[in-house]
Amino acid sequence: GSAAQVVHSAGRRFIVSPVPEARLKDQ
Amino acid sequence: AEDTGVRVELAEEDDGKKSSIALKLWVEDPKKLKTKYKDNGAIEFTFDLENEVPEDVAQEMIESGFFHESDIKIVGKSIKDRVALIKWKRERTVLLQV
Repeated sequence: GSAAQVVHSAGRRFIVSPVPEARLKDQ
Repeated sequence: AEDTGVRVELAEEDDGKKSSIALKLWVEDPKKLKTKYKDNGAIEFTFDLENEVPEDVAQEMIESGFFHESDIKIVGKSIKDRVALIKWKRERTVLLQV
C-alpha cells in the first residue's frame, strides 16, 4: 500500500492523505 | 491559474507572515498527466516561500516516487501558480494595511 508519509533525502516530508472532496459543495 | 489537472491548495491558514506554508497537491484530472498516475491521494508538504523554488519540490516528489519524470513540468507549474497566488495575496494585504 502507499506509504502514508515519505521523507525525501533532502529532508522534506510528504504526507499522503485522502483527496479532499470538492469543497465547493459545502460552502 | 490555468487548469493543469493538478490541484495545489493551502493546507493551513496563511497569516501572511510565516515564511513556510503547508500546501496540499493532488491530481484532479489524471488524463492531463503524461504517464499513468497511481492515485495515492493528496500530498501535503511544507514550502518555504522565501527560499525555495517550486520546481525543486516537483523534482523531490518525482524522486520520492509520486510522479514520473515526464510530468515534472505540470507538477512544477501547478505549485508555482499556487505560490504566486499566495505571494500576490500577501502583497495585496500589505497594501491594504498601509
